[in-house]
Amino acid sequence: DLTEKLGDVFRRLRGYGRLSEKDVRAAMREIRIALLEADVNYRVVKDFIDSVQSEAVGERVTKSVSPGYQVIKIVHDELVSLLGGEGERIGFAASPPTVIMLVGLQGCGKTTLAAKLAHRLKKAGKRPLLVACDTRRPAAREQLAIVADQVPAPVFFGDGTDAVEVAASAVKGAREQGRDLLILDTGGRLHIDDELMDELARMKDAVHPTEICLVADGMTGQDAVQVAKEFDDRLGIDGVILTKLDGDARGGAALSIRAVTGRPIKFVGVGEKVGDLEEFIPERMASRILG
Amino acid sequence: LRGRARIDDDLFEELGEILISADVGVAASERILDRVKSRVRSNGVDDPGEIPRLLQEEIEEILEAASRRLTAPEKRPPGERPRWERPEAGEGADEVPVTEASMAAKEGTGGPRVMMVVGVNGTGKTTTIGKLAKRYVDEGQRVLVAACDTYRAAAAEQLQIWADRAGVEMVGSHSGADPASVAYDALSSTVARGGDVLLIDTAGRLHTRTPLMEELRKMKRVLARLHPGAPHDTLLVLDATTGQNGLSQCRLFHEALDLTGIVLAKLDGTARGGIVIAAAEELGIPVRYVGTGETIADIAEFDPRSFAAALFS
Ligand SMILES: Nc1nc2c(ncn2[C@@H]2O[C@H](COP(=O)(O)OP(=O)(O)OP(=O)(O)O)[C@@H](O)[C@H]2O)c(=O)[nH]1
Ligand SMILES: Nc1nc2c(ncn2[C@@H]2O[C@H](COP(=O)(O)OP(=O)(O)OP(=O)(O)O)[C@@H](O)[C@H]2O)c(=O)[nH]1
Ligand SMILES: [Mg+2]
Ligand SMILES: [Mg+2]
Repeated sequence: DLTEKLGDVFRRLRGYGRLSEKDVRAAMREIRIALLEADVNYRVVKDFIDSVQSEAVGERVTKSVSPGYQVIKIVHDELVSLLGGEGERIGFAASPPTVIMLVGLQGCGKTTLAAKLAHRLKKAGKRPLLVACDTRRPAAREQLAIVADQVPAPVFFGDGTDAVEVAASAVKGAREQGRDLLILDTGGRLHIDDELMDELARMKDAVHPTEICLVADGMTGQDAVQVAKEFDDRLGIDGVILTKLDGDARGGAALSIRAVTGRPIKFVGVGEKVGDLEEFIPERMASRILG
Repeated sequence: LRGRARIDDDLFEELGEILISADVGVAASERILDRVKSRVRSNGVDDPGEIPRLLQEEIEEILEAASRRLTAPEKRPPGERPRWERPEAGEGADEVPVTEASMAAKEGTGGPRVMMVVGVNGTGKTTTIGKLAKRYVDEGQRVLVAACDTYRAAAAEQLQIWADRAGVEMVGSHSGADPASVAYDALSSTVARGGDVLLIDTAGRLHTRTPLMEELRKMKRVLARLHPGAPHDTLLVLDATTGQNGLSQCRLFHEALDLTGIVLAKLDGTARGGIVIAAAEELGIPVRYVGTGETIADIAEFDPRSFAAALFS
């Protein structure tokens, strides 16, 4: 437990004087281990420790809390401010329809999320249409049809196997049908797959999405930085949604992705049902990462 | 690492970063580097260029040891039974070696080899079963697959497509059916049709959900009752992009089900899947296969040497 470990480090400090550089360094070793065990990328951890260390040294040791707790508070507050603004909403288009494009690696939860977003935004008064832009995965259409039905929300399937075509036709038809919100579910792909990343770039050009959301598995490890950077560099991300945080993953990928893209995390997925979507709350994520 | 003049703390710190960046984890990396340091001392190594090779060998040995552990059943403490097992079941369970070569030699066991595929959501279980089915078919085995994910949207439809691609029969039921009953029916059908291998697809589930883990334990008991020794394999599919939570997954799935191996999927990305090193070292679970893409041919038997080498390339 981090509080206990820092307690050991600081047990010699008895509530007077200032936090010495030596003591802070020792504390930062423990913080570094905690962040790495939480899956924060090791380079992001380095930068983070450097900035927090300089802030903690020289802090007056207050009588009311232990020095260990004081350091944790500095670290926690810094994490919260880095993780960013609370509950950044999905930005709606000035003139409808709003088009949300979901992208990410294989199996991170995009299709399930499409239904969750439809459910949430429908409750907020929108008329969502789901678009089946995954034309490759076995039974992808069937899967989307079933989860869409749980909302319920209509699905546009298009005919043909060209994902960009499907997206373009859907957006074109949306206005005529009075749908003010389109959620594009794309097929999972690797950030290093040039052909498939290019497909997304072409889809972006064809439909001008209001929001491109990177969907990332909450248990992602050190690789989160590579993935997020590639998607942001090649495509441009507006927001991030982390999934599968209903387990015991510490979720350090949140900090990695935020640090490398600067984009806000908007929601977290917390289960397999259509209602299992929560707003992203930095305080909660910070505590979770610190363990 | 090339410009290193001597063996010092900086060198080991840099090696530590390589391991951490590969998702080996802090604790396992420290233990592994400590062992390398003591080998350096005891062998009197003084050339820093030797250290990466020593580290690679250490990792290789950890991975090899895990596969050896499972092929030597006498290493298991006497009288220890897997937690899922009931007293009357599975006397033959321990004696089935877990190499691919043994698949062809199933005569020793009599009846089909049953392989259960488990793991958290979205790791690649269903796709892996399609690939394994094709692989065993190509080896001349008669293979069936069981659609025991009766929960997730279009799970059976997805598996059916893979079964068709592999040229194998799928046994399923309706959505919402009890997974253990479907497994039971699938095994009966496999035995009736003289099948050599039955691959069982299960629904993704978080290891922290006890009732869902119990559902898998029940499936094992049901299979063992019908055919003592089944399931001969319980494979955990791990996503190579997963971080330290992968170790938690290994621990809890292993505790509940006694895993016989890991399939490390999505190794065609940039993640290196170092968590399997921690799993081998702490739990002795071997990696059996790696998934390297989304087509039916994208699976290979795990090779500790090339895996260890890839960490440093
Ligand atoms: N526990 C949990 N499971 C989730 C969550 N989100 C999605 N899942 C599950 O994760 C698995 C994969 O979800 P999908 O929606 O198919 O993922 P995907 O990104 O569309 O996958 P591809 O299209 O193959 O890339 C399914 O079993 C989902 O039920 C979540 O927040 N928590
Ligand atoms: N690149 C790559 N993708 C893979 C690999 N294995 C599986 N996938 C993809 O990962 C996604 C999820 O695969 P599934 O087989 O549905 O995973 P699952 O574990 O059965 O998922 P649930 O049943 O929902 O828990 C699909 O898009 C697959 O094509 C692999 O080795 N490499
Ligand atoms: Mg999908
Ligand atoms: Mg599946």
